[in-house]
Amino acid sequence: FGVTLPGWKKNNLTYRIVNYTPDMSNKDVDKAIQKAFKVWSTVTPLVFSRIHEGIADIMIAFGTKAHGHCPRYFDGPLGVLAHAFPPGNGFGGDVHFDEDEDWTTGLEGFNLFLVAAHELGHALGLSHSSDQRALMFPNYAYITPSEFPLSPDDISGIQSIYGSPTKSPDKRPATPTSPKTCGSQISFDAVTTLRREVMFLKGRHLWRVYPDNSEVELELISAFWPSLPSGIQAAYENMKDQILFFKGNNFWVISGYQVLLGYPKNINTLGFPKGVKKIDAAVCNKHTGKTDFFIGDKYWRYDENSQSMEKGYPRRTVNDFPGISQKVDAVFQHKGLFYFFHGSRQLEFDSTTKKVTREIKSNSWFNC
Amino acid sequence: LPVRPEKDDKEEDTKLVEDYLNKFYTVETDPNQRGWKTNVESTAEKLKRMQQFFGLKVTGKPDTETLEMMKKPRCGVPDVGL
Repeated sequence: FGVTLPGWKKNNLTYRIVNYTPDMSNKDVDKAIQKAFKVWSTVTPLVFSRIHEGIADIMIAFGTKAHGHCPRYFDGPLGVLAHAFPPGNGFGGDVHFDEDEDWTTGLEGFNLFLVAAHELGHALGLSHSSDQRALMFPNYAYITPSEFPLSPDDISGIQSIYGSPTKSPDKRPATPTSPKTCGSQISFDAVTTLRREVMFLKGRHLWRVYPDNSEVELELISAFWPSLPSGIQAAYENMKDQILFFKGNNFWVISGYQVLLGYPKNINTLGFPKGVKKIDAAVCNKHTGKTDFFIGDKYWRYDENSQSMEKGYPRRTVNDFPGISQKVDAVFQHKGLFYFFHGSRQLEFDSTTKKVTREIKSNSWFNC
Repeated sequence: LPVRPEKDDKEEDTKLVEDYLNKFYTVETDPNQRGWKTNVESTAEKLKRMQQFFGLKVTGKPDTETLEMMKKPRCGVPDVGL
């Protein structure tokens, strides 16, 4: 992280939204800006209050090209999205958004909440970070807004200026910490092999396990694939040394560190009917070259060789996988056996005898 | 359609690199500064700084990866401080 000192000399700061963008309702703009301030108040003693008249510490406005007396100008669609000034008088602390961009509350265009949170980092005294996972990295990267957008790097940076939140028992939400590796109730969003490793995904994190020795590493998903969202719902390794990640009706194909061009794509390109909105779990059977997609109590079978969905599907999972009667959160294959996860339960399944061979705790792979 | 002549691309890329480095890798003038600045950085040096910052291969040349990074939407605050 980098800082432009000094920061603000007071903890109570005011802000004012001077004008609005026609791209969003005023209410949505207010909410996005308020939420962006909350990101920083969660990890510092800073308190932000809004005023509607006069000069606030942080003035927030939308403008295009040369705007007012601002020494910097905007450049039309794309390119520069917004800018801000470090703490101080005059322009100090002010935040400007390029009105020529498409401002949104979601994935399309540019998410106002995310860009505002980044610019407020500058308004509070942070400069750009070279850590690709950081919110203060200069390039725009979409993060699911429901996730806490600050990386450890951002938190260290801002706390190096203002310190930690005051201990007062106020209502601040706790700063999310990494999931407990050996939590007895741990569950997973998705599990996949990657060559000789197994990766367990949950929220923004993944555990890398080397089944043949006791090593377990906890990482951020974005440390490998910065453009992947958190909250991946299904993942599997195919026969071409690639991994497919699924979230909602999108999927990405990864080869090594690279997300292949043209992704995400819609899952209906794989042959799912329009009614299918998401995938619960997926696993490619390395012996048959067929991939099973589990959705609710049913599953589809995809032939990796012909790149097409097999006829006669979906079928009820429990009919072909006796004992696997609950929704499948995650599944992977290891040494010929399949491991099905539901919450903190894990069932080992032998596809040759078509039997569940044993039930294991979900964290059994972590040598707890 | 016929492919645009290679040279245009080159000019366009040169302009993109110049604009980008002027905007984000030229130290902003310090309002309190008196007199001339002396050692202004060369384009290659600025380019190296940018490549270093983004974790790219530090070549000092506008290679494909560097141009791709420069085309990404981003924040307008310079990457180098005052």
